[in-house]
Parts: sequence; C-alpha cells; structure tokens
Amino acid sequence: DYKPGGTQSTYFNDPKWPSMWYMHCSDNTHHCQSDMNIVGAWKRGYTGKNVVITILDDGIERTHPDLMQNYDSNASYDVNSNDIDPMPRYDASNENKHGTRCAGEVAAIANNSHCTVGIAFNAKIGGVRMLDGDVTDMVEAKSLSLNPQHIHIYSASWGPDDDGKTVDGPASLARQAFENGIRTGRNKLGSIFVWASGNGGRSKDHCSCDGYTNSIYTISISSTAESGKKPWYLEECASTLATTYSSGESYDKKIITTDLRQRCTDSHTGTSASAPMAAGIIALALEANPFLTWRDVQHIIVRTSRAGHLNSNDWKTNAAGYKVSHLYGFGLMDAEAMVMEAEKWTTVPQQHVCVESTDHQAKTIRPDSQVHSVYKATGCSDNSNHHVIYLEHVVVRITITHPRRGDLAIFLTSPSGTKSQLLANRLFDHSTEGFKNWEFMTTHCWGEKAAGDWKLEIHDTPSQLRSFKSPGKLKEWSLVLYGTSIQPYSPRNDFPKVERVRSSPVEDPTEDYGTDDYAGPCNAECSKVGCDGPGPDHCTDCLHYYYKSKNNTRICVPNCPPGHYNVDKKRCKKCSPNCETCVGSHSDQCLSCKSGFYLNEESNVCITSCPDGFYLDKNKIVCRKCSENCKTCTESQSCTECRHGLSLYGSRCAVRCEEGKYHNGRECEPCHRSCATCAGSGADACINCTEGYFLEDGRCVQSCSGGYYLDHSLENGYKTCKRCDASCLECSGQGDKNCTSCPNGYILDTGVCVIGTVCKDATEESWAEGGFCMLVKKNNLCQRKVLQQLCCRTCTHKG
Amino acid sequence: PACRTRMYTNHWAVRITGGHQEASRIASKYGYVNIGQIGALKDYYHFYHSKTIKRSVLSSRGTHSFISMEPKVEWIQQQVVKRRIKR
Repeated sequence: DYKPGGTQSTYFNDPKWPSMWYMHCSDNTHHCQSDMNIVGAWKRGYTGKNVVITILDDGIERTHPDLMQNYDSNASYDVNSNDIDPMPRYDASNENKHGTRCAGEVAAIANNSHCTVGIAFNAKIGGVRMLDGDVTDMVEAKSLSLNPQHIHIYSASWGPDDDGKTVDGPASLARQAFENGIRTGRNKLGSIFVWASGNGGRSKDHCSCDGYTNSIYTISISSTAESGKKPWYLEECASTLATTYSSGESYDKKIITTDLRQRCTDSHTGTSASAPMAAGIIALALEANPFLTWRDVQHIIVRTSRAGHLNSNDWKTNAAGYKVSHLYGFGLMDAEAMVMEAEKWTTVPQQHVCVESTDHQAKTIRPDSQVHSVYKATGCSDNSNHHVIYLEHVVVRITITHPRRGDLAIFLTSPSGTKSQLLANRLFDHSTEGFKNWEFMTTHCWGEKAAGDWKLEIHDTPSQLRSFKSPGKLKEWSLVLYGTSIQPYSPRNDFPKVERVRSSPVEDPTEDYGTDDYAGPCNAECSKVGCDGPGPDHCTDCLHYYYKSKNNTRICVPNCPPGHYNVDKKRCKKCSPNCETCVGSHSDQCLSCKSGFYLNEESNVCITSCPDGFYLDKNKIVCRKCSENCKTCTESQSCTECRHGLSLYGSRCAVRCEEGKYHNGRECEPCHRSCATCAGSGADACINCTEGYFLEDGRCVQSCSGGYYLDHSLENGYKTCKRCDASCLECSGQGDKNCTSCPNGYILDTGVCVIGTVCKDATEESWAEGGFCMLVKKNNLCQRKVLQQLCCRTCTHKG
Repeated sequence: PACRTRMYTNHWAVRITGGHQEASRIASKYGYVNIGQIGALKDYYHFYHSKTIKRSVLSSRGTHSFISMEPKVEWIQQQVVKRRIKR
C-alpha cells in the first residue's frame, strides 16, 4: 500500500541495499541530494512485472543468484558463437563482466540476501553475447532485432571508439534493425532502445560522432555523479534525452551491481550503468502502461525528467518550457513521475517527418571564421502527411569537406531561439574525410514550433598550423523535422503536475484528438462497470478512490495521492496547500507537511519555522512544545530563554525571587545563611556566597578545603575556592607549579610534584630508591656520564 | 592521420527472396553455409564460408563471389569488423 510522504521506508535484506543511495536517498539516511524516485514507483505497485529487457553486451551470467530467477532464455542469445546460451567467456582478467554488471542494475532479484536490488526487480532479463568476438554490421543487426515481439527493451552500453577521432554509426543492417524494431517490435508499439551516451573523458570525444546514441530511435542516457556534478567521462551532446546516476570522482558514492563469478561489485561504472538504470525505469513505466509506444516513452521522459541539483552551466529553458542541457538532456529521470504519467497517458498522435532541403550552394569555411546559413522552414505545411507543427527530434543532415575535421564546431538555432551545439572541436580528430551526409540530432527543441528561420553555424578554429590552400566547404545540409501536426498532449496527460518543477508545455489544450470507441483492457483501477480507454482516467467508475485533475478529469487511484484526503468512500479531496496528508481541507487539519514545512503539534498547521515556545524535533518534521517555563528551547526541558519573570539556571527556568531567596514551587524562601543567592535550600544550593564565605563546588565555606585554593580573582564579584591541579595534594594557586604538598609516591620539588623515584641529593632516603642512591654516591657513579641519568637530576660530578 | 584498414571476415550478409530453403540451396551451391536469418530481418541471411580467410585486409575473390549473379540474390555484403567499445 502506498504511504505518501516517505515516512515508511522500504527495506530489503540484500546486503548492499543500505548502500544503494541512488534508490532510496529520500529516507534521509544518506546525505544525497535527490534520488530517481524508484521507491515511489515501487510503492505504486510497479516492479517490472511482465516486462522483458535484454542487455546487448558480452554475455550474461545467467547462473548468478541475483539474476537466475528473472533470467529469460527467450530474451537471450549468443551471437558470437551462434547458440542459445549467452554465458560469458571466463578468463583471468574477467574481461567479460560488462553485460552481467549491466543486467544487475535492471533486474537483480530483491530480498534474496545475496547482493543488490534491481530497479525493475520483477522484470525478465536476458543477455546477448555479441561483443566477445568480431563485431560486424550483421552481428549488431542480429542483436538489435532479437525476438522483437517478446523483448520490450534493449539496453546497450557500447559504441564506436570514444577516442575523439572516430565518426561511426549503424551501417545498413543495424539501421534496418532499428527501423524494423520501431515499426513492428512490441506488437507495432515499437521496441525501446536505450543507449549509454559516450564515454569520452580521456579523449574529449563528442557524442554526436556516435551514430547510435545520436539516433532518434535510441534513448540516449547520460550520467551524473552523486554530487550532481559532471563525471569526468561524460560527453556533452545535444541528442542526450535524460540522465541517471553513475559513478563520479573517487569521493562520490558508487553504483552497486552483480559481478561475474556470482559476485557483487561497487567498482567504477562509467557511463555504462546509466543505460540499464534507464532501462529499468522505463520497464516500470511499461508495466504501468503496456500500451506506450516508443515515442510515448520518449515524450514521458522529456516531461518527467528534472534538472534538480544537476550541475551544468548551460541549462536553458526552451520555448516549450522544458529545461534542457547538453550534459544531461532534460535531466534526472524520475521513476515515480514516469509511472504516474504512464498510468493516464494518451498515445501521442502519429509522427510526421518533414525534410526541408536547403539550397545546395557550397559555402567556403575559412579558418578562424564562421559560416552561417539560414533556412526558412514551413514544417512542410503544404503536405498534410508530413506537416510538422510541434517538434520532437530535429536532425541536421550535413555534408562538409574539411582538411581537419576536429577543428569544426557546429551549432543550430531553432526559430524560437533555442541554440544547440551539434558538434564541438575534437583535438584528436585529424581526419580529412569531413562529414558525408552525417546526421546530427538535437532534442533541445522538443515541443517548440517547427516553422520559421533555422540558423546553422559552422565554426572553424584551427588547433594547429594548416594549409590555407584547401579550406573546408559546407556542401549541403538539410533539416529533418520530426513531430506532430497537432498538439501531442491530451489534456488528460496534464495531471498530476503537483510535483513538477516546470510549467506545462501545453499551448492549446483545446486542440485534442478524438477518442474512438475503445475495446481494449481497462486500467486495474477501474471497476467492473468498464472504461473508454486504457488509462486510469478512462474508467467509467473507480474500484477504489478517485481525484479530480485541474481540468476536471476524474483519475482512479488505489489510495488518495499526496496532498489529498478521503472525503467519503471514494472521493479524494485536496488538502490545504502546505499539507502532505490531512484529515480535512483547512490549514489546521494537517497530519504531515510538504517538504520545507513543519507540523505544529499543537495547532496542526504546516509552518516554515517553529515559533517561540516550540522546538524542531530530531526528524525535522514536527514543531514540538517546549516545557512551559521556557520561552525558547532546543528540547522540551532544555530552555535557552525563559518566560517573563523566570530566570535561567543552567538549562532550566525558575521563578526569580529577591536576593537571598529561592522559589520552592509555591513561594520564595530564604537561602542558607552562607548563600548570597541560591537555587534551593541548604548549603549545597548556593549560587553566590555572603561576605566571609567562599563558593566551593556549590557550597559556601569559610576557608578553602584541602585540595582547593582561594582564587582572589572575582567571579561574579565573589572570591571562590577552586580545585588544585590534579598533580597536587594541596596548593596555593592554579596550575601544577603551585603545589604545597604532594600525593603519596610524589615528592615536592620547588612547587612541583614529581614522582618519588627521584633521589634527593643522592643521600636522602627516598621511599623506594634510597639504597640505590647511596650506592651511586659510594662508587662515584655520577662521574660516569652514562650513569648520571640513573641518579636522575640530583647527581653532581663530584659524586 | 592513422590509417584505418578495413578487416574483412569470412561471413556474409545476403538478401535472398524465396525463403529459407532457397537461401540454403543457393548457399550450398557456392560453398557457403546458411547460418540462418539475420535476427528479425526478413529475407536477410547469414552465410559463412569456411574456405575463406577468417580475417583479411582484402575482400574475398573467388568462385563463391559469383553468388551475386544468382537472380534471387538481391544484395550481398562481406562483413567487415567494426571496432566497438564497452563503455
């Protein structure tokens, strides 16, 4: 049952569960900034059931105790050896651990006391062994098109070399495999391909040069460290869609997963952990709504990912209201938001593709200069089958000749003014091949309007001396606009936005697309009465509860969502704005508060800071009442200020009586005769003493006791007896040089108590070593330098 | 600039109309083994030729090359090794 507010934490017995900060950071036991709301999605009942994922890599250890139960042989194959068993090849270096590690991120079993917990721990997981041998176009095509009616999600954490000089992508067969999967996979809903964005930390690679991650068919996933900072290996890219956590610097927490030989690991994961994490999250969304198309999934990711604490200096808000960056795409994925969006999602309208061919006149690209080309696009308004008004992906297909490809940087600015960098300079790319019909892709214009002036900029910045005789040339470029001719979002897709950080990108909510008669399955939250669509907003009647969205759509839910309360049998109504849970809609009917607010335990109101007379409890949730005598306090009985008329005694407040009296609970009574002021009866409760008395450990005495000395400095206007230094038995002042007598075993030597084993003039019978001293003297041993130490510092050279 | 040489393998991708049996018949006629359909790509088959060098910088020439002249063979491509890196 879903309990909102994170008050009840999920716990698994898997040994690494407590360290999986990226899954349950919100339980406040880890000092992380934000998680991906995985637990929130689980609490809504989604754990990946009936979703099949495969990892395209170097195999999968199907016998691993964390994977065995979820292993799916129909989602697995050994392309390298052409057989059905994808077990990795074992060698001394454990080279083929990669696939098994990725698989654990997705679907490691929960609660089996072995290692870790996968994001979709009830999903089916398979593996394709395809990287442990010669990889060819055919090998890739076989892997990408394995069993597309059975497998829902393909996750790949590999690609062309990230050496900063390679430009490569899918060849003809792999390209067909992608298109085939998109068109026919998952019963024509489209296979989901998740890809790890590049890993170019050492070579300053740019992920636009990787045709796999740069494809509209792949969901390109980038990584962020625990701190929200850019990991050293991350490649900036306009085609990145979203981000998940992965490893960062040595001080950042790591990702934990299954390892080869039935082990568990938290070693560096690089960008590779991010794709399977995203695949796991997408599996949760597919469980929430199995009818999502491949484009629905991308739309949901765009709408639910959030910038949060991710650190980048290029965050910008595009004209459709989406915050986007080259490092993180639309931000950190949010599993709970995705499943909520999936539950009530209405399929986006058909994709239109509009190819705008610009003029073919070649333009010279001179060193240290820029070439601009502006194209006025209509979005193919003259062709209803290709007309694009609302953008999704934008591809620039470009042919450039150039003497040094690495010196080029390319930018594209949309009609709404959103500028994306399609290519950055690459120090190591000395190629003279230029780009031949290479497709650069950007997601940054998602939701914007297609029509208007598109501006292409090419910058040539020579990194080294180059011949000026053969400058580069922009030979041709064309714009491929993907999107829809009608508003992609049904008004139904616009709830809930309570937790969203961005405003709705919907520009014209009246522009809906019609609902046809529906014969498919109803959402699990619909009662037997029926429904007119697959979502929880399509139910004719609800099984449990319902709430109303902003546009008055009724959404069926198993429990009232955060910020709502049960009015009657079925209806959820909104709490007061600051309440997380409540018993009514008034501001003083809160049971718990939203983040940033504290519940006043007396008034049940959510407030931003505790008032006087209240303190914030240990969990920083509730303002609790101080003891009645305190004005302010840190705990119930630990006053820091007192109510008027009371005085602070230590951490307690008591009634103030006239000098020489104390309050016994009913009235003021005189202090003991020796006390000038006191906190209670008797000589032991003195605060200050009357004249002729000195304060000694809370008592007033006429002369200081043994072990105390009279301190003539006035403390609060009174002389006091202070305890002697620990080395003295008695003393005349503070410190260890004012002793007047010493404890047993010590002797007094000019005000200092020294250990009694020291001889005195080598004659005096000391308590332990007198005989020895005599011996020293008799034999003139002090004249022997080595033995001087034996007789300590009392020897003379005369003996 | 680093010289990147193409590395040809003894595997071919072939597009043949007429189904699996027809593909196998044509394969055996020219000394290939039909390994099977390439994933879910209809009419695309994986052929293997054991008497061709496993890896070569030169594309393969020989009587087996005449397979492309078969009327039902629409396309054939000797597979080239592609450098792929785990991330």
